[in-house]
Amino acid sequence: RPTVVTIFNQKGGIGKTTTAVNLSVCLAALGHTVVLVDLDSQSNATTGLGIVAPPTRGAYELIAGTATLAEVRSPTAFPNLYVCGATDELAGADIELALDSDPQHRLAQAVKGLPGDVDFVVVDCPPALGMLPVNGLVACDWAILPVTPEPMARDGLAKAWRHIQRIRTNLNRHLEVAGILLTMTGPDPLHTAMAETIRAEFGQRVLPVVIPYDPVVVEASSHDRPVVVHAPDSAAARAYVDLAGMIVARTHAR
Amino acid sequence: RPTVVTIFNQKGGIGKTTTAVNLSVCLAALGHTVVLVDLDSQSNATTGLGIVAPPTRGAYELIAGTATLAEVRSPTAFPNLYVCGATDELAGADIELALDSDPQHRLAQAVKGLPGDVDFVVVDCPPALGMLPVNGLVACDWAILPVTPEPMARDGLAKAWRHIQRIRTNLNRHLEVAGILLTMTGPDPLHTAMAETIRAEFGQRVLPVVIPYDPVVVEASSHDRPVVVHAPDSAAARAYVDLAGMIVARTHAR
Ligand SMILES: Nc1ncnc2c1ncn2[C@@H]1O[C@H](COP(=O)(O)OP(=O)(O)OP(=O)(O)O)[C@@H](O)[C@H]1O
Ligand SMILES: Nc1ncnc2c1ncn2[C@@H]1O[C@H](COP(=O)(O)OP(=O)(O)OP(=O)(O)O)[C@@H](O)[C@H]1O
Ligand SMILES: [Mg+2]
Ligand SMILES: [Mg+2]
Repeated sequence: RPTVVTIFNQKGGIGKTTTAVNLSVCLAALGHTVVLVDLDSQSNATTGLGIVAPPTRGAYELIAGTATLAEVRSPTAFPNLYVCGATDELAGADIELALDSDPQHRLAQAVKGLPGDVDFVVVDCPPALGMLPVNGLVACDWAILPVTPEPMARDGLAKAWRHIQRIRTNLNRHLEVAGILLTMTGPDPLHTAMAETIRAEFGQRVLPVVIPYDPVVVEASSHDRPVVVHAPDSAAARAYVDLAGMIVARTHAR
Repeated sequence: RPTVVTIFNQKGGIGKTTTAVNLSVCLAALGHTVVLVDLDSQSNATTGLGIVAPPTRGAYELIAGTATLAEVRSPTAFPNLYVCGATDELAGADIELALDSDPQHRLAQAVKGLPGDVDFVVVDCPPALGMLPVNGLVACDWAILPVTPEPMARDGLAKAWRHIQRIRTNLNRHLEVAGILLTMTGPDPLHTAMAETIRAEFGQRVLPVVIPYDPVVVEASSHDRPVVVHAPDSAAARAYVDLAGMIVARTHAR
């Protein structure tokens, strides 16, 4: 059974997609077979891996149960890395799922049906608290909670944490939070002070790996390339490589 | 009837709340009576106006039709400015509304019932394409579409624009897009190049007012104060004052 890593935070623009894409590319580069599932109708993770034409079938069909993961995954330019792309229909998934049986376990069931050769499934979530992030967290082994060291993002952290714990209690006892991942963390005093506040509040739950603020990340995305490919020596790329190494080590230790 | 200004973009973290809060404060400072409606369950606009205890009744009751805007609006520290706060229940509004009659016009109906002394209603939307942003756009006279000059945010702009036009055609013929508001626009070459790309693509639809990237905005939010109050001489504050002046002028001209 593959290990499922879900990137979740209902706050917008704090680095979920950037983390999902770069983590997937790193895990694939380490030799693991990876499928990135893009549950966000914005489809930034799908285009971030260079897939520009919207897929005809993808994450929506997976969640609706009309296709298997083996059927909707498509190869990318990166060896060992496949993507189950997002389409606009995902925006209507909440209402669609609300009227169906077993709405929370769709992704978990789809992952069970995967061929044995897949090692990791990485899930990118939309900035919301609806049925799609719930599917991502019900299917998951490790949850990563990105956050930027800014007051509005910090405000939402306690709520995101509580949301994850509720899912763990009621729907997925196997869920472990790998940790809170500080992203876009610049050298300015506001960021440093805010990062300290988050560490003081959440302690060990904050990962030792910190993704620095680095304009090269934005530059990479203008070429539809992950930063670990576009600028492998950058501080942000090295931090993502460290994150992948950590996830692999923790998975083996489990 | 009040003029409704809705701040919309499904992309996360691009300055919707910062715009809604600062625009509201400026309109109130100009002597207009303003109600800020926070449709985002993250409730960043509610706390951004200094309301720390979650309201017992607010935007959810308004949308569900169990309370009027006059009943749920509460005063803020700013003269002439009221807020209809957000609560966690809003996260479930899509499913709630999907099973009700006339789900798209709830906010529009609530605004009709407002006392005659309200001049502006400003609506902050969650980063999504669901029923809540639809309610915001169906009720609105002016839509403002914030965007950061970054590739992933630009990717979503055409989709956001199409979404607004569909609502205008099918649900609210009165809707006018005030324009695309460039936010967090820094001096670095990537931002400048991206801002040019957006202007080349959208032409006159891009507002002449640009909100610069300014760390003082983040500092202000750590004090739960809008930047126009925390640092009124900052470039970001002055840009928001200009935006408010423009909205007032266009409203009078209409
Ligand atoms: N380490 C970094 N340094 C600089 N910019 C970054 C960094 N990580 C991400 N970004 C940029 O910040 C913006 C937001 O990142 P991203 O889109 O990954 O966030 P998200 O949480 O997935 O957003 P949404 O909530 O809309 O899904 C993007 O323009 C991205 O390129
Ligand atoms: N002009 C600016 N300069 C610097 N930082 C800014 C600026 N405007 C907003 N920010 C910061 O960027 C972050 C995102 O802004 P904001 O929360 O307003 O976006 P949003 O679109 O409402 O996010 P969401 O999609 O989660 O609702 C916040 O931390 C905010 O303080
Ligand atoms: Mg994203
Ligand atoms: Mg917001």
